[in-house]
Amino acid sequence: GPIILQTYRAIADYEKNSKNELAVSAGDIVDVVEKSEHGWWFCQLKNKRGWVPAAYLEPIDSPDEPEEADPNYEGELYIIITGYTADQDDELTLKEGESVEVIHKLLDGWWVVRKDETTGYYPSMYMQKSGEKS
Amino acid sequence: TIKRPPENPPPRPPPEARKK
Repeated sequence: GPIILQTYRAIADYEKNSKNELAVSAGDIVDVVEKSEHGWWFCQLKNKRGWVPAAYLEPIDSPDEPEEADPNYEGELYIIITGYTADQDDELTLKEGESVEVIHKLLDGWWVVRKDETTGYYPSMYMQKSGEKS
Repeated sequence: TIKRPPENPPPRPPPEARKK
């Protein structure tokens, strides 16, 4: 049968930062072809295609079931595969090899994680489930 | 064809998203 793509609206302007991305302006209507787990969605806008940050998109017709998983306060063990220095005060600074507990997997690719007593955002792209090969 | 996703993480949500 025909593939029915989900339609989203851009909530803000987004400028491309790398080759395979797609620039959008607030109000643009895009079709989402694929959603990566790390917050990048492959979209189609007229005749252009490319990756757009999920954080910049909102559903046109609110989906019946919530897209985002509920938080898991027990935490899921993940290993840091790429270090990152916090840019905003609600983010964490962590080094490669450290382990963290993932509490909430958000669609925009910034997950809520806990390290000892501190909780904050960290890019899901820089983490890997403990015990899994990359 | 779906191109390779960017290597860097996406930006944090824009202010417009946080107003919600």
